[in-house]
Amino acid sequence: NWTQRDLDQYFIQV
Amino acid sequence: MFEAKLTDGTIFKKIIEAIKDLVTDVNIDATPTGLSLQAMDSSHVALVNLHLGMEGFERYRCDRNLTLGISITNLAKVMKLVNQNDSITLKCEDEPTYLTIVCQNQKHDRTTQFNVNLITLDSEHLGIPETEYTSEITMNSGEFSKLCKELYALSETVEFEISTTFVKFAVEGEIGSGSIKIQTSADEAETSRPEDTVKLSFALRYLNLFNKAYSLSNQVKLSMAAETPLVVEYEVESLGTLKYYLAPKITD
Repeated sequence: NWTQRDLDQYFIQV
Repeated sequence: MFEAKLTDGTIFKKIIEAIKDLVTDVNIDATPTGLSLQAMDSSHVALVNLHLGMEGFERYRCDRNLTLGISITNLAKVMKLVNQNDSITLKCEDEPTYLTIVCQNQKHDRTTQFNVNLITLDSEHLGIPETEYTSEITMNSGEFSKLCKELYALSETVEFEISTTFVKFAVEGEIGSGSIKIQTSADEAETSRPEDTVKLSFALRYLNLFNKAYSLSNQVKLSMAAETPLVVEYEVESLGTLKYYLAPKITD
């Protein structure tokens, strides 16, 4: 089962 | 005021075409040094990052920083008015409610003008951390586009394995499994040390959307590091870069 983590979790909210 | 003129307006048209299926409403930031745009798709899996430096424009003036909220869907409709070999000028006042787009043909006997209404958007700006990419490779953009399209017919997901000398795209689907390996460098000095490779899986649907940018550049650069979004980068000649980020697939 493949899922994709949101980019929000890799990048920083500014 | 803000004014930016590109001799080859089709470049701007191609950029809008290359992002319109990923992002709908975006903020374009105009600063004295150039134009930039950063926006995520609605599922927050892909991000578009565009930077166009002022030196690439025939004329560029931006007195103060402006945030231009715009519907890319509507901008794409206006871009249909741009013909081959037209120049394009984007301009607005300091407190703009619309962005004026002027297209002119080479003979200067046909001018099209359209004011696109601006919108107010919450800016959700993501900071992209400085990343040391383990694997980077540059390949022909047409070839990359073609193989992504073909692999999508076989599988929804592709596994990337890239190093300094090769790139391998592997798929596994209902009908079977296979891979395409492309050797990109035969430089012996480069291979004398053990190569770092990273394997990551991505949704081909998104890669196919990114590949709408292939006509902007003959080459595409892929950058990868473990547990980091893939960067698919197109250089827009003498003007800047169009980068797409894509979150890797993970086993749940």
